[in-house]
Amino acid sequence: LIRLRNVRKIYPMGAEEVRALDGVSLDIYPNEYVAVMGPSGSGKSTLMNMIGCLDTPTEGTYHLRGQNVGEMEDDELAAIRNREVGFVFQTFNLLPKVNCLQNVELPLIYSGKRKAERRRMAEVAIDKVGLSDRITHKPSELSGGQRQRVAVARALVNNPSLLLADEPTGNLDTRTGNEIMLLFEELYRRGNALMVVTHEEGVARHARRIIRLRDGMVESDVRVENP
Amino acid sequence: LIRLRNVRKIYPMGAEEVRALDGVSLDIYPNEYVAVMGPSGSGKSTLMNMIGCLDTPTEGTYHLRGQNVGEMEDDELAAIRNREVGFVFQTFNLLPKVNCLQNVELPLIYSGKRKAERRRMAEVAIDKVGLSDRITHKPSELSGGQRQRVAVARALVNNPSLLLADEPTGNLDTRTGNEIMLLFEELYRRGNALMVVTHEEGVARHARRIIRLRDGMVESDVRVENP
Ligand SMILES: Nc1ncnc2c1ncn2[C@@H]1O[C@H](COP(=O)(O)OP(=O)(O)OP(=O)(O)O)[C@@H](O)[C@H]1O
Ligand SMILES: Nc1ncnc2c1ncn2[C@@H]1O[C@H](COP(=O)(O)OP(=O)(O)OP(=O)(O)O)[C@@H](O)[C@H]1O
Ligand SMILES: [Mg+2]
Ligand SMILES: [Mg+2]
Repeated sequence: LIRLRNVRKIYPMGAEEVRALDGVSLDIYPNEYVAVMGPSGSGKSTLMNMIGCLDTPTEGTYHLRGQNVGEMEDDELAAIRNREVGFVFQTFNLLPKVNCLQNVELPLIYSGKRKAERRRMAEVAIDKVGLSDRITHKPSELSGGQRQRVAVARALVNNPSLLLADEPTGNLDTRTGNEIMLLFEELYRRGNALMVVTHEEGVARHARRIIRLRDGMVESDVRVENP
Repeated sequence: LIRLRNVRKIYPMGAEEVRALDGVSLDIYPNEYVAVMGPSGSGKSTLMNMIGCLDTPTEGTYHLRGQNVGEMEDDELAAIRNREVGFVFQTFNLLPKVNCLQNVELPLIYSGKRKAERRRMAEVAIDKVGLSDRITHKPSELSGGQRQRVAVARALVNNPSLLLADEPTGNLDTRTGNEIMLLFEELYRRGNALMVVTHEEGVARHARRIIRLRDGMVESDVRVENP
């Protein structure tokens, strides 16, 4: 599904340069559940943005289903992102001016669903994250953990073949966090691929493979029997 | 230091109303270290915003050092906030157009420090959170956990008598998170008061008292021997 070879992301900063990724090579298969861990600043979000087609490598190649992503047209990339990838951002990235329901419907607009169907699918996703009683609230009228859950619902609503979740439970109490992990397990059982950045061992334990980054490089890559 | 009596925060939403806080009464003394826990949406951030003078109760009273906060003038409130309170927000709230150093200097501008002294104090705070090598980066050029640490540095730079930290380690790997908890312990040892919202038991364990909220009310309030 995903093949990275010698990927680097380099930001020039005046006289110096910051190497957010410094030579990453990885293979991820269509039905895998991967946890990504590592210290703050080690390149996890940069890696996720790369894989989710939101950013391009400075050096190296990224093939998605055999196609070289670096050589795709913008509209082709956008189509892949909207159809196949669900992304839970570390900073949520909700639209501030529309409410919870409209935020969750957004990926369905791109995938051409009709209005009644969009609403139904969005309501199901919102119910799964326990926010049916907040459906008309705008992001500013929600708690931090509620916004995080809207971001999760939006990422799941299209039943994506690839879910990329960057610290999806960082703002959630343990019990609510576990409910989100059950939704992820369900997506995985339906045959999809998941990559979850987390710093919590309890969350990583749900994955079947743990990749650890350090200073923009893969430090270890271990498959685990589960559970 | 802090006395809340029957505090309510009620948001009218069309025909219904949301009770973010629904009758909270609390006393916090000048040198206490309190953890605030509870499910997502239970009112923790609302409580912190109230205590930090960023929001006012719909009902009930809040006395800070014996003064009724609800009856203060805006400029008096602002003076208290800038001089005495350090706030780490759940969503960081950094200024996007200025860099890490300038963000951390901000509370020092309000407290009238001279330029050279501001810079020195900000550099010390930035070093304490391990970001000396990111001092010229803007928030968009930082990782999620780095932004969180800038928010912590900004909250600590003025040596506040009251630190309010809302999920201060939610985006940090365990080791970096522990470094932040050491800084908090140091602030506490210097005689200050701390309130830390967290969903992680490991973080709550550092506190000397744990307040649990549920549905906008105090469910339990327990002092612990530590550690
Ligand atoms: N402006 C608003 N209008 C309506 N409801 C609001 C508003 N702000 C907050 N709420 C509601 O008030 C409740 C408490 O919010 P608060 O942010 O204090 O929760 P929290 O305990 O910090 O949650 P979390 O752990 O998810 O951050 C939530 O259910 C939220 O939906
Ligand atoms: N636009 C940018 N310009 C310069 N440096 C950047 C930029 N974006 C990110 N960086 C740097 O790249 C490194 C990796 O960032 P990244 O966001 O991938 O880390 P992370 O592993 O997700 O960290 P965290 O756990 O704190 O979220 C960081 O050290 C960061 O400072
Ligand atoms: Mg990150
Ligand atoms: Mg909150």
